[in-house]
Amino acid sequence: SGDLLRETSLFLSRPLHSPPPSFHFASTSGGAGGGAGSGNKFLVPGATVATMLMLGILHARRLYDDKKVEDRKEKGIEPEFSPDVKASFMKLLPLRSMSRFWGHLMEMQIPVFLRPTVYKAWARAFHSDLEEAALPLENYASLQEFFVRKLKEGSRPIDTDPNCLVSPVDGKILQIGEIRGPGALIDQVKGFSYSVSSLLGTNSNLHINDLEEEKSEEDLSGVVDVPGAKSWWCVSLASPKRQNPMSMRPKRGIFYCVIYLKPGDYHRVHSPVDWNILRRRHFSGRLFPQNERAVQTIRNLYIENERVVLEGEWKEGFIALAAIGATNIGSIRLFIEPEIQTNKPTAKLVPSERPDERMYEPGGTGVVVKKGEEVAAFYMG
Amino acid sequence: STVVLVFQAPVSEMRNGQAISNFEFSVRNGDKVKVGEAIGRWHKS
Repeated sequence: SGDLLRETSLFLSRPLHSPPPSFHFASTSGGAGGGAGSGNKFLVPGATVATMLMLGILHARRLYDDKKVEDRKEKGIEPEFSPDVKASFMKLLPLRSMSRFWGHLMEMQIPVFLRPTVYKAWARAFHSDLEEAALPLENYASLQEFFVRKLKEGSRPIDTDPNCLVSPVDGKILQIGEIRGPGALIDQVKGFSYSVSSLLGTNSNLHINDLEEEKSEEDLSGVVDVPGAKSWWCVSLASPKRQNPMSMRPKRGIFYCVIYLKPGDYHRVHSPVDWNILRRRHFSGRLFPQNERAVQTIRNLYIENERVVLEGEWKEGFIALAAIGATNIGSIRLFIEPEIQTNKPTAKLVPSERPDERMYEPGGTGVVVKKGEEVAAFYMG
Repeated sequence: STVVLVFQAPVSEMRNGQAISNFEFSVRNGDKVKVGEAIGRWHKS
């Protein structure tokens, strides 16, 4: 749609004195030099044909690109990171202002008689299921209300297996994996990764826990297992061998899952497990688009964009959920903290690195949320 | 918009010098998921 808009605006912004392609078409068919009257007669149909032709070419190109992507997927070729000029150009655009303007447009009330038509058109364009909407279409006063609509009771059954973690959103899995090794990196796409500390914040509890565990393990292992520090008799007398209590504990790995929400998806965020939310961080960053093309071309997409990170503990240890905004869907609202405001107008050209942080009930249990419970929602603009 | 989930989950002890994961994702890259569907499970020993 970006290409389409660009091409259309280029076409429409041609100077009046510059003959459009339709003029040549009209002149040829109507006879060259036929005077202003005969030229004008074919001007509108000519422009229409040219526009239709342009749209046809763009559509064909899009189909060709989609086919190429599908072929690559079938062959098992992963998309690779490849920055381009368009991605660099994006950084110059006033994306936040555009996002806020888009949000204001979407909040405009739609006449009741038009609502079903508009929402059905939206659903057709973005593949939404209107059968799931909790209310009749006439009840949603604006596209914004329709966009964050609730679903009918029972539309999203929550897996009751206590040993499972459920999806917090409707969407497409972009990346899953385990975080290992120094740097603790998450793949954005093949060929480019970002660190988990950049995403969650440098003062995240995840690192504190890990460092403490590693230190405890080192301290305990140092008692009996320092190579060359003990002779054979010392080892034989040290019986029974001191057991490292850390080794008795089940070890835990750190995993990640990245889920992309298309504009037509249900945009409320639910809790993936029973957990205690201990703190919230709000990073007021940029608002780059989040589509698949952006993921492949914009460096540090997830750690530069505006996001809200909820961090806490569940029965297996640390857990954090980062909701990342985009140009069209830039606002994140928390049900556990309704007063938080995101996508605010900002005078700063370079977003601050320091996030706004809040601890929920310091020293206490934080906010207790159950598996499947609503915690946040994405809003347009 | 995007949601990133980072979490700790059980991993079993070392075998042949490698930590064998007890937790397993039940989805793959490119899969479509809905709220409430399991994305990973683990087995308690």
